[in-house]
Parts: sequence; structure tokens; C-alpha cells
Amino acid sequence: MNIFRLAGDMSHLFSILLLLLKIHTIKSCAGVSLKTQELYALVFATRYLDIFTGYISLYNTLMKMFFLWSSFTIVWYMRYHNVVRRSYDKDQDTFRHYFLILPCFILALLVHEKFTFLEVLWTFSLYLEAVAILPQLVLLQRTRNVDNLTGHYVFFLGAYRSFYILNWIYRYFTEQNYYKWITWISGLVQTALYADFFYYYVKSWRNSERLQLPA
Amino acid sequence: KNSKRNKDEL
Repeated sequence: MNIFRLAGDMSHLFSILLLLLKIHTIKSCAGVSLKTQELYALVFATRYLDIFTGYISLYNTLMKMFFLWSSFTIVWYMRYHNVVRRSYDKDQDTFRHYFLILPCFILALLVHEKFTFLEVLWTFSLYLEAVAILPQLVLLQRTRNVDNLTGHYVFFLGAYRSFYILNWIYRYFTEQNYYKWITWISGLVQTALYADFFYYYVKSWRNSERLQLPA
Repeated sequence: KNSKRNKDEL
């Protein structure tokens, strides 16, 4: 564990806590894409299966259980909780996220480290996580005034993988033959997708104006 | 390569 990875995990944790706070306290999911939440639930379900087969550390197990629990809880709130679901703008959240799942799965069948069930699912989860934010970014462009909590949620979600990139650089230089091309490339693509969001987020923060993404 | 270290990240 290094400070970059810890910062990444804490940023990821914080982003989810922000979203849970928004949904649980003000019972609203306005501006939040259900499709991105469903993709993330699938990412965690396919990546964290190893909590049943192995043990790495208490931290690792607890974080995985929290990510699994929170992602499915958020999807449940947005689909079935009769107050929260009313604030879900489903006619704006129209990104065809199913079109992301199949290509990622096919790519995982073609490009992976080992051709085993767990490894292919793990690789699939990496590819899917790289593109999972797309429905949310599209929805932000359509939502005229993005509320602060949603903006902060997306920012810390994007920041987590950026910290992971620093972690991979750090580990590459401090550990012998440490390289994970698939993880690194997926992480770079994922972070690149946030580039323009980061730009507008910092700009709105600097000018202390509301966050607005150009349509 | 120790598989544990292989998947020690979240």
C-alpha cells in the first residue's frame, strides 16, 4: 500500500459516501445516472468475486464488501424506493449502456492475462469500469444545473483512478517487474474520459459559479 | 509471481 493508492481508495470511498448522503438524506437522485450505477454494480460483482476464494487483508475485504453493498443499495434506491425514484430523470438518462457491456465482455475474452473464469471476469470488470462513467457524463451535459453533490461525486470518482495511475507509476519504479498493461491502459482510458469534466469542474470552482458542462 | 500480490488492488 502506498499513499497514492490509499488516496485513490479514500477518494473512491468518499465519492460513494457523497452519493449515499445525497440519496439517503435528501431522498433525491436528480442528475444521477442509474445506468452508470448499474454498470458499477456489475463492475464490482465481476471484480470482487475473489472475496469468496481468497483473503488479502482486512482492509481489502472490508472495502470490497462496502463497494458491493453500496453499489447495489444505490441501484435499489433509484429503482424501487418510491420517493427517490421519482427524482430520477429516466427520459434524460438514455445512454444505451447495454452496448457497453457486450464489447467489454468480448474484448475480455480476447485480451486477458490468463484464460480462466475469474480472470476473464476480472478483465471484463476493468474494461467496463473504464467506460461506466459515460452515461453519467452524458446526463450531466443534458442536466442544465448540476447540483454540487453530484458534481463532487463525479469529481472524486474520477480522481480515484487518477491517484491509481500515480500508484502504478510508483509501484513500477519501486517493485521488480511490476507491470499490468491491461489495468494501466484501462485506467488511462477511464481517466481520460473525465478530462473535460475536470476542466469545467475546476473552472466552476475557481469562478465560484455553478458547474455546467457544454451541451 | 505471487498471485496474492497480483490482485492486491481494489
